[in-house]
Amino acid sequence: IGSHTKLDDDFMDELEEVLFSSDIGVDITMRIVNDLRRDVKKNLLKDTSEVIGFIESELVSIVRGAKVEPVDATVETKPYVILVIGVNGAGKTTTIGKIASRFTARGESVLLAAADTFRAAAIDQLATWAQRSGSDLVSHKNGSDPSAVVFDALKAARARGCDVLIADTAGRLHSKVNLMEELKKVKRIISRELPGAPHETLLVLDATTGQNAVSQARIFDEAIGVTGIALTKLDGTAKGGVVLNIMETLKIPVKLVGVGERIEDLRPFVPEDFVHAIFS
Amino acid sequence: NLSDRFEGIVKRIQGLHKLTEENISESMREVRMALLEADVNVGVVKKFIADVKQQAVGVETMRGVNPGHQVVKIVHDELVKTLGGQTEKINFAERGPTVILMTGLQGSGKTTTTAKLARNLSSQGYRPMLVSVDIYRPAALEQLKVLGQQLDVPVFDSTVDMDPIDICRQALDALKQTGCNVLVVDTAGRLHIDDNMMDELARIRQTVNPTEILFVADSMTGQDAVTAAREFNERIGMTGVVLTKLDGDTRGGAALSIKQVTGAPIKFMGVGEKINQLEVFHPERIAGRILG
Ligand SMILES: Nc1nc2c(ncn2[C@@H]2O[C@H](COP(=O)(O)OP(=O)(O)OP(=O)(O)O)[C@@H](O)[C@H]2O)c(=O)[nH]1
Ligand SMILES: Nc1nc2c(ncn2[C@@H]2O[C@H](COP(=O)(O)OP(=O)(O)OP(=O)(O)O)[C@@H](O)[C@H]2O)c(=O)[nH]1
Ligand SMILES: [Mg+2]
Ligand SMILES: [Mg+2]
Repeated sequence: IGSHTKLDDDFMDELEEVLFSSDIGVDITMRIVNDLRRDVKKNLLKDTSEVIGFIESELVSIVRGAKVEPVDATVETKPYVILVIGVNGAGKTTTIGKIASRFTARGESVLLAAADTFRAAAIDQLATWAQRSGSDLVSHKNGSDPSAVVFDALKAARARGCDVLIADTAGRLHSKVNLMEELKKVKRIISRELPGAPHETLLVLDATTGQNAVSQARIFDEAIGVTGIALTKLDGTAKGGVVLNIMETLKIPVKLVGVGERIEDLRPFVPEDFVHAIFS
Repeated sequence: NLSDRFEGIVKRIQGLHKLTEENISESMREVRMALLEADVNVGVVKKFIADVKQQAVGVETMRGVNPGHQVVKIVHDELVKTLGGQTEKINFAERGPTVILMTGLQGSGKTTTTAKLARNLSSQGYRPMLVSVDIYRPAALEQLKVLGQQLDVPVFDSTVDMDPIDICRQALDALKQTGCNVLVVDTAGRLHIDDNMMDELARIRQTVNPTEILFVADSMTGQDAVTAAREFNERIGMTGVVLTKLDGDTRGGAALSIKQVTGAPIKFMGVGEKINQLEVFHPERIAGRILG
């Protein structure tokens, strides 16, 4: 797209294709393309680089719409509770390891709750991350009630004076009513035990996911409220453009970005970098 | 759904004798939008629409049949045909043990599908053995061992300090000794742009010489489905595709994208987290979902 200089139909078609391929979706793409055609007609945009700039600023303004509180803000209430949710395989457990290590790196104590009591070796996986990040772990046997694990973890966090409690949950498809009910119960237990908690409900989304991410965000938000999104696997070739739709329609901010499988592969979400990557 | 979207457009085609490029252009635009909303890759949509136009243009409108419905039927049939009209089976070795290699991006469902496959193979009378060469993901080896135990299927005892190629060689030896006749190799999730990991996968393939390479893809993947599928196909090869998490509400357009760019048959669908939730691929069902 950088090789075009004339604002002709070829350029517009290619631009539309770039926007679609980043998973921005039909609505936002068509809106941008229509605004563009109108401005080009009025001779408000003279060349291709102006067009890219126009689109980038339009996209950044969508992203800026949501108000952002960083996930690892200074911990004021103790324990600061983060509930991590999302569909199967999105990267929840790995992201928890990364977040935990950012807290422990600045001297805060972290307790992890292994509330994925269903999947094979889920507890072992989290235990490894607890070890790597210098966090404590509360877990029960496989097959036990996730709400019971979270309840115990909260008790332990308060007894030990932990700064942060991060609860890992089992992957679940938002379309499964019984699994969403299980999640609501986990949240109820947390709020009842510690009013105001969870302080952060983080939805983990895989950047390779298409438009289904919108219904994931909407349904998880309707069920228990989502305060932030962690967008994982941005080190791949997927652009994760679907979060623009989510930020615009649901006002949920993307707070973190996963860029790899190692403990240090976590970055804060930077709107300009994110939008710029769509065109690079 | 697509028929509803055609409501207004149909009136314009009504009363015409033939479908022409002109009188179906509006319906083709609706189809394009529906496919893009369903996550079909934009380049794949272009080619698909071109193929549909080839099928549709010149077709006589049938008396008593709503032309819009006729167009929908042409689109639906072309979609089913592209997705793979018939059910395909696992390629078993002509003689000696069969090796099946599982490949794919991170979190797509390879390990779970490996176990589901083992259960299917056992029920068909085969004696499968499983092995994981994922020495990277925390507790990956444990995950497969736990699943193997649930099925009472042997899992080669690999450990994280072993080299993946050595694990393969030792597992092949163990296969001979235990009298198992199918080895399913679970690999670590990897990015198609990670040269080191793609090279490793190529070496694994070379070592185990599989007759079946299954690319396991998450059915909710968006536009990027083509990029990974193409790379895996070119660098490693694939004889079949498994689409996972189809028990969700995703439209599943990735199915069309992957099939069109690789030509590899979609063989199985993961329809749940439980070990018995693997089904043979049904193109008509997926076509219906994609068209909405
Ligand atoms: N390349 C890359 N891989 C990632 C990233 N985040 C997670 N992964 C990988 O994605 C796979 C799934 O990660 P998990 O943390 O197990 O995902 P999960 O959401 O906890 O999965 P379930 O608990 O089974 O639902 C693993 O192979 C991770 O290493 C990322 O930012 N980049
Ligand atoms: N609902 C549903 N979940 C699935 C399906 N297949 C796999 N899963 C879940 O998806 C998540 C990831 O599955 P894994 O088998 O660990 O994926 P993987 O490809 O081996 O992951 P990596 O080894 O990290 O690349 C787990 O929570 C599985 O239970 C499916 O068909 N439906
Ligand atoms: Mg997990
Ligand atoms: Mg795995």
